[in-house]
Amino acid sequence: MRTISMINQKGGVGKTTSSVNLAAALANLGHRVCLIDMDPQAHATLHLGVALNEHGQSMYHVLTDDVPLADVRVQVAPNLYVCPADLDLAAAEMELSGEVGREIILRDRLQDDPETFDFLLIDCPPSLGVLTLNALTSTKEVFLPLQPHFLALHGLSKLLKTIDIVARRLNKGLRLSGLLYCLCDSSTRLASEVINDVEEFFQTERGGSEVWSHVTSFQTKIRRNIRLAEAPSFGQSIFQYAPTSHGAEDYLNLAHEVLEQSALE
Amino acid sequence: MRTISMINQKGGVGKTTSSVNLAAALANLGHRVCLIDMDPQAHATLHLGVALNEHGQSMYHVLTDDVPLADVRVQVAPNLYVCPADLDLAAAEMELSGEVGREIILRDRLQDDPETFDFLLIDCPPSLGVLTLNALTSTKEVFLPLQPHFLALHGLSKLLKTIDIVARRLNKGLRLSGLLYCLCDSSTRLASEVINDVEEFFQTERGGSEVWSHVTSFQTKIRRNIRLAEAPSFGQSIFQYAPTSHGAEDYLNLAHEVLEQSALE
Ligand SMILES: Nc1ncnc2c1ncn2[C@@H]1O[C@H](COP(=O)(O)OP(=O)(O)OP(=O)(O)O)[C@@H](O)[C@H]1O
Ligand SMILES: Nc1ncnc2c1ncn2[C@@H]1O[C@H](COP(=O)(O)OP(=O)(O)OP(=O)(O)O)[C@@H](O)[C@H]1O
Ligand SMILES: [Mg+2]
Ligand SMILES: [Mg+2]
Repeated sequence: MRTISMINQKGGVGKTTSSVNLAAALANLGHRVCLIDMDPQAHATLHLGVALNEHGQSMYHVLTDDVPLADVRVQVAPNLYVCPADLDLAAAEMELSGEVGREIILRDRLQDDPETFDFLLIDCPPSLGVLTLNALTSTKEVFLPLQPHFLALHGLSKLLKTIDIVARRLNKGLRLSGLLYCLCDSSTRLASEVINDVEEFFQTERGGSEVWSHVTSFQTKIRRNIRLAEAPSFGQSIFQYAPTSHGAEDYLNLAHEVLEQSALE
Repeated sequence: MRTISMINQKGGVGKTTSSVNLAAALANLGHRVCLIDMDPQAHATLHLGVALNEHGQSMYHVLTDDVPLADVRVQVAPNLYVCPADLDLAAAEMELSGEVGREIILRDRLQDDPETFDFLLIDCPPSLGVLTLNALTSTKEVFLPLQPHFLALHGLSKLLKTIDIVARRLNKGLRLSGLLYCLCDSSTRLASEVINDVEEFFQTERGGSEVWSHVTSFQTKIRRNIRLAEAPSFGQSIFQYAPTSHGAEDYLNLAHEVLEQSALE
């Protein structure tokens, strides 16, 4: 099973859109996928039109109430399962702040989970707090969605430091394995400048730490495409809503690249 | 003095871009403006190319070390002052979690501040945690930057509830006074649908609570304009970087609307 957290503390860069549509693309290609929504905004849950179980349980209850993942998990399509979030999840950050081992609660729930999947994807909120830390200790890989804008560049070193600390103290073998450019305005000078800066940063940093020395910059760049922003209002992935759009094309190409990465392992 | 927090827990909707460029526009029009950066990403600080004082002090030290605002405040242009953030601010959220009155520390610092301004603007992180709560107890107004996308709609009720609770318990008179549409792709159907939904929401909700019964939806809509995303890489506001761009035009129009609001008070 490949386990991947979609993380960037910069807001609005395409974390949720990528988690949902990559999960849907992999599921359409026949792989069993579980998508965990760790964002209190519950946007991945909303994007796929997922309703909570009859007890109204969500990831909040998994983290604070010992509810097993299997109890909250909902199947949304063949091969595609979602563990939904809920607004209450925002309270978990405060409630867990004094709890011993608060960063590894999700890891323990996953170890107790009898179901097996080919891919586990975790959508994270725009912060590096306890919810994102739970994702970092529960997966072996991190994908970094990145909008090619200047402000997006400036969170990178903090994010890498956080991944590095988690890899050393709580989760040996954690790797930043994918850089994904999202919301790409094709022709702007800014986009190509920022992409150059990022690539250069990782070239020079490659020797810096094991955590990012094998990062792949995906060839697929996700183009800005209004269909991707419309799909959530129908509770659908891009493949159900606009299967011939640029958005569907780009996320399918991404899924193929991710599968090629698997083949190399 | 008008005191305004720029808040939306949805990430990447234009909070920082609006805080910085509205502050710059008001300062250019002759009003004394203080911009406080309460986001650990420190993007407003970065956008205006602000360096910390010789002791390396920032809003982190104001909140956790009793350092007065005047000590960290830096003048960046005639009439424009910034209280910078720093990555350490992320630690304040955890460090203050057990502190009595942790939500009103900034309010007390502002009351101790001898300097007077015409406008106080506070840029907030994409969350409703203790840093945003400090902004909500320190200002009398909230502006809500909103990208006209479906996912952006779904945080509204949580945000209004939070403002309502703060208004009742900690800050009488707090009002949501402005709705600002940002990153507007002019012709898309999605944008006009979402804007209609939002306007309808506030029409029906108007009687709901004092907090948002007088909200103005600014006529000025901030168009998507790549110059706004380029300006931060030069440490400049849009007015210094591209004074004839759509971005400069829109934020100047917004400043005029904000001043008209003042005249009505
Ligand atoms: N390639 C794209 N083209 C057009 N719109 C997009 C694209 N990717 C994402 N969006 C839209 O841009 C907004 C931001 O994307 P999204 O919510 O996925 O980012 P995020 O990083 O998950 O945000 P947050 O930090 O709030 O969790 C959403 O309204 C989404 O619908
Ligand atoms: N009108 C616009 N046109 C083009 N780009 C814009 C516009 N407004 C903001 N941007 C760019 O979009 C990105 C998101 O904007 P910004 O950082 O201001 O949002 P934010 O709400 O402050 O994000 P966060 O939630 O991370 O604090 C930035 O890279 C910014 O440069
Ligand atoms: Mg998201
Ligand atoms: Mg910001």
